[in-house]
Amino acid sequence: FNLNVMVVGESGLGKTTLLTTLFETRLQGGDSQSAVRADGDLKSTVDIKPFTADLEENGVKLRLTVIDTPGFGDYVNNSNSWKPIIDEIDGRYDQYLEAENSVNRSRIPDNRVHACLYFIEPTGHSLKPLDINVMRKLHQKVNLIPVIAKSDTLTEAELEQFKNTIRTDIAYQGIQIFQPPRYSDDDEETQAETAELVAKFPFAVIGSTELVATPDGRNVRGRQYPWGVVEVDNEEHCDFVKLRSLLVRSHLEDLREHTANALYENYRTQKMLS
Amino acid sequence: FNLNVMVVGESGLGKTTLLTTLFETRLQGGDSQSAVRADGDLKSTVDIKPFTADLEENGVKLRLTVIDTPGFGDYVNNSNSWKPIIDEIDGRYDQYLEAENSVNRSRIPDNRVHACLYFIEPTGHSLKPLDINVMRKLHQKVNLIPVIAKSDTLTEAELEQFKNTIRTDIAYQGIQIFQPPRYSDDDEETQAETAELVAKFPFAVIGSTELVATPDGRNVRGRQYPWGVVEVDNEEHCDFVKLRSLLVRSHLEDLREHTANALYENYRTQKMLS
Ligand SMILES: Nc1nc2c(ncn2[C@@H]2O[C@H](COP(=O)(O)OP(=O)(O)O)[C@@H](O)[C@H]2O)c(=O)[nH]1
Ligand SMILES: Nc1nc2c(ncn2[C@@H]2O[C@H](COP(=O)(O)OP(=O)(O)O)[C@@H](O)[C@H]2O)c(=O)[nH]1
Repeated sequence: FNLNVMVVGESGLGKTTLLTTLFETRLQGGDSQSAVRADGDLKSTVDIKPFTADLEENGVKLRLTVIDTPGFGDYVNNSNSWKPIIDEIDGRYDQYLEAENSVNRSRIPDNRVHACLYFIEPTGHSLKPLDINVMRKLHQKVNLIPVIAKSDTLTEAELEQFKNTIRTDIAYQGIQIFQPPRYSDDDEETQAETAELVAKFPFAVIGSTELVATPDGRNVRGRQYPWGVVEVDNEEHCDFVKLRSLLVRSHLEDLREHTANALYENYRTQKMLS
Repeated sequence: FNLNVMVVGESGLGKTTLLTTLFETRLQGGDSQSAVRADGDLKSTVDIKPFTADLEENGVKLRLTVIDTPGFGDYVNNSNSWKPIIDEIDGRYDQYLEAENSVNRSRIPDNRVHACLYFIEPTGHSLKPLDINVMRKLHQKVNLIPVIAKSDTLTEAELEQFKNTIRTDIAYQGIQIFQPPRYSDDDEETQAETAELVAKFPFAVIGSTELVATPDGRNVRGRQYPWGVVEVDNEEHCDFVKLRSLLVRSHLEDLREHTANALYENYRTQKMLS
């Protein structure tokens, strides 16, 4: 299996760190059977595109490719920030279209973007004009998954309010975000899991690959402040675990299928009609 | 005495909160003899300009006026973000010039901007193009005091590195920030205090008007996270105390004098020559 994830957001929102965190999983063991072979150094935001790592999730091998979008939203005038992103997504659809139309099309590599993580600055206020503009350009081309970046900036009360504000903005602006599909034959446990996941949208994420010691002596991936330790894998602190689970476990197939069966087909139809 | 402080920075950087924190001081007593009479509700960023509060600092009455700059940096295209800010500063200089040139000029109210707090987003990276552009437009018109907003986003190590990055950027770009003047007759204690202040530039600020309980049972102004409590007035947590001291105690006079004797005179000369 392969999964191609695009990452969009202004510089300084912790994107590079979050991706390294996604690839690494828990370094000190734990439930997930993941192992990582990274192909390069994730330290520089510029080198990241694209970056590939092989993960193993519950015995299933997964090649995760991340496509970064350096410079997005970083200029004084960001009117054209959306263009390189749309070009990247369309370019990959075109590549697939071409391969489908060729004589030998038995094993087409799927380089299409299966999910787009859109990083929202934790302002506490409404979505910015740039966020709305870009998400509206993206949402019918790719599975859009907005996340609240550096969510340790917000208290629990602020986070709850911010999630509500974002959900309201998204609904008001008609922005379609990725919805885990529900199947009539889903068992009760799956239904409950999906509902629990959706209730947490947009996910509040924190990233870190450093191991730090908590006051009660555990070694965890987290951020150490003078006033305490934020833990990446602690669901009381952020939704990182849920995000990772959605991407590489519970909805990996849905993301790929929705891209292939709906989003790509729409693109193909529009291209043929124009 | 009056002090006019302009506040510049994108929406969501905690400007409104910081100003309320500056006005309020420690609510549960403490060393400073400050009392506050606020003139309005600081909750909405739009209502804030200008906002006046009367403080009493060590028996000295001070009228603190804050001028906000709503909408700065919040658009997709921020090429003209600087204009309303420069117009505001120039307009106040013009007002003073006019009053100086009038017949009755015995007691001119000083509405000039004595200090400009420029809020820097805690990205961990270099200054943004917008920050550099705007600070370069401001620095010769007003006492420029850049501050790192929401500094509880950064760990101690990140904050140290970020301050160095900002200081390097500022020097490289030739941006002049407010320098506390040193006088040859300053006593050793004053010299040490000034040096200590300057060593902390740019100040890392956190704002809060909520009283929260620390794990060791103190009630403090701060932010309560699941992993700990950040304290506004704790100098181990941020430089709020130093910022407040610079503005309303140790360098109040320097800010007003430098505005009157240097910055305003430059403006006047340039205006008469053009
Ligand atoms: N508060 C906070 N800071 C973070 C988090 N993740 C990364 N950072 C810090 O934010 C800064 C920028 O991170 P980076 O991953 O380079 O951001 P990018 O520019 O979006 O790729 C660095 O100082 C990181 O250590 C997070 O979850 N919370
Ligand atoms: N992490 C953090 N959040 C803050 C701080 N000060 C304010 N906030 C929060 O940031 C959000 C925006 O604050 P606000 O003062 O309205 O920002 P403004 O738009 O710049 O005026 C609110 O949720 C505040 O509670 C701070 O020092 N640190």
